[in-house]
Amino acid sequence: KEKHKILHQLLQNSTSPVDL
Amino acid sequence: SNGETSPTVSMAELEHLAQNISKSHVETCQYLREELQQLSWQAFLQDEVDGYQSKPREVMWQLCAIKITEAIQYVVEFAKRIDGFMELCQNDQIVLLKAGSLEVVFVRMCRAFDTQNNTVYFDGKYAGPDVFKALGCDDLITSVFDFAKSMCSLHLSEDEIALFSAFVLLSADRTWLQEKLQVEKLQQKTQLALQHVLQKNQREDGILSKLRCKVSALRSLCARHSENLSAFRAVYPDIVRSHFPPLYKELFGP
Repeated sequence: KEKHKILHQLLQNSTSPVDL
Repeated sequence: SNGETSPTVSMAELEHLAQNISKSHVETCQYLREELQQLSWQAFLQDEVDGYQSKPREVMWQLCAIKITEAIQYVVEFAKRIDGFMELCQNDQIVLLKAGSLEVVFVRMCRAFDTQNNTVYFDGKYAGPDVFKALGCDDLITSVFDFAKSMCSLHLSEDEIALFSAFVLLSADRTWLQEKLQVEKLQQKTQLALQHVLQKNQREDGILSKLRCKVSALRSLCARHSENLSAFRAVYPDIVRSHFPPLYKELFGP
């Protein structure tokens, strides 16, 4: 999990950090 | 060809999946096609090309890593909106994105590619292969441009690009999948939805096999990206460690 921390975050966030 | 599909998937279900994937693609495609077409006359001027070419190798690598990472964030969002993707176990979501997100970026690149001038939308304008000279990987750049050109020659519509992107992303043959069968089921449904869309759009026979050939081309492009990154990292380990986007390092880390 630690190895893919950001991917985990992106998958769990309901809104993406990018401004869609 | 007679409108029938696998007994376990109804036509309504395929139509629904095709719509879901097309909608997800449009919502997350980073640039609208009309927007890109309007910009296509804006190519970099010679002094701007010279500017990119005279950048230090590591600075140009960092810029490209940032641009790739931005594009990948949109692909992650695309994946999340595909029906069934978030129902896969989290290990498999990560395996599919690690292996497939750059492939989808390459597929999407054909939308931002101008075949007449052999240029691609990059950093605000249309750029030819010479803009990327400072990276020091001419062969990879040539292959990426050739791939975009051959994708463009298929004249795919937005819904066909969407369905093909999902098909690539949901590849059930990736190493380290835990619930391979689930991914396989989802990919089969996506392939049927892609076939359904191709039929609906009255595409010629053989378009599906042409798309299948693109799958292996995509894998080879990504393998070459990894090789070039390893070679770069061997020379500039500190640049990668301190200046490359964390998501890029997670996806393409050793």
